[in-house]
Amino acid sequence: TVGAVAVDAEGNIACATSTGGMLNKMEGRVGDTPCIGSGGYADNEVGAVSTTGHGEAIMKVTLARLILFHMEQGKSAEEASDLGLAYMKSRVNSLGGVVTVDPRGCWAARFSSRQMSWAAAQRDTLHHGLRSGEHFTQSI
Amino acid sequence: MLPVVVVHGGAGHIPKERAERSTSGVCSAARAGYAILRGGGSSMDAVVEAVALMEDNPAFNAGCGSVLNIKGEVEMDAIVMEGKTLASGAVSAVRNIANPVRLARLVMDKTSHACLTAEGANLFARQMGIPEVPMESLITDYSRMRWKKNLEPNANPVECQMGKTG
Repeated sequence: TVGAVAVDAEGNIACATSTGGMLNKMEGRVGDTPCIGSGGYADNEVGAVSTTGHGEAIMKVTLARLILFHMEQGKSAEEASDLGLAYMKSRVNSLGGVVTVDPRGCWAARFSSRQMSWAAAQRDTLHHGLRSGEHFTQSI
Repeated sequence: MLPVVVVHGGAGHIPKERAERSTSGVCSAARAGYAILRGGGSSMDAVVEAVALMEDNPAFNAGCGSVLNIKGEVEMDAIVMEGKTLASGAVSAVRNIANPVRLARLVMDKTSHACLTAEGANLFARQMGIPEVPMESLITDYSRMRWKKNLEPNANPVECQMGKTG
């Protein structure tokens, strides 16, 4: 699965997610990605999220919209992402990852699996990582 | 703080030998999205371009490089959503399309529906003039190897893909 979230100079927010799904899935199996609120969600007033992980689990907790609910309660993008992923782990014992952004441009790339490749571009700086805790930067 | 774009290449198990390509792929996608934003483009243009670039990159489970279903075929899903009007578009179980994310955007822009699936999504692609590609062009040696490996009786495809607890 791949995904992106963005806020443009006018403050409009968007998300996109695309996937081949789960390894050796049944023919016709559809996961979280095309389900609004699970594979992704965007709202100029709250933020945007794109998710990745075990689709059946992400749908059970509607992970993208859940994270934005936490942001509506005042949590930061990073805190809300961690809370959403922790809820998915505790309720359905499943792993995943998200990229999240809020209307001011604060962003997070968080995951409960061992790895997730991610990158962010902001103020002419490129940020990226893959393993837990990695955060490399370079000038664009 | 604006503009900003953040991309991911998928959570789960990324073998050491594929880590480098995965990292360079997400960095290229972020750069491409950011260039659009810096050029005055919309956040929707930026996320679609970034995701389409990763769909074209065989290192990722989307578009070319998608994992295979139990029959060894590629079925893909995609969604886009914009935050001003909460409009969104999605496709599911779509086949023979190089960039499902672009088709999802057309569902948002050209129909009153939220999602088109399977043959309906493929019919809509033809109506929109999006060329179909041979399924073979979306399958890589790596995705075929993982498919075969997970056909064995005691295989665990979810753990193979997601890895163990982080």
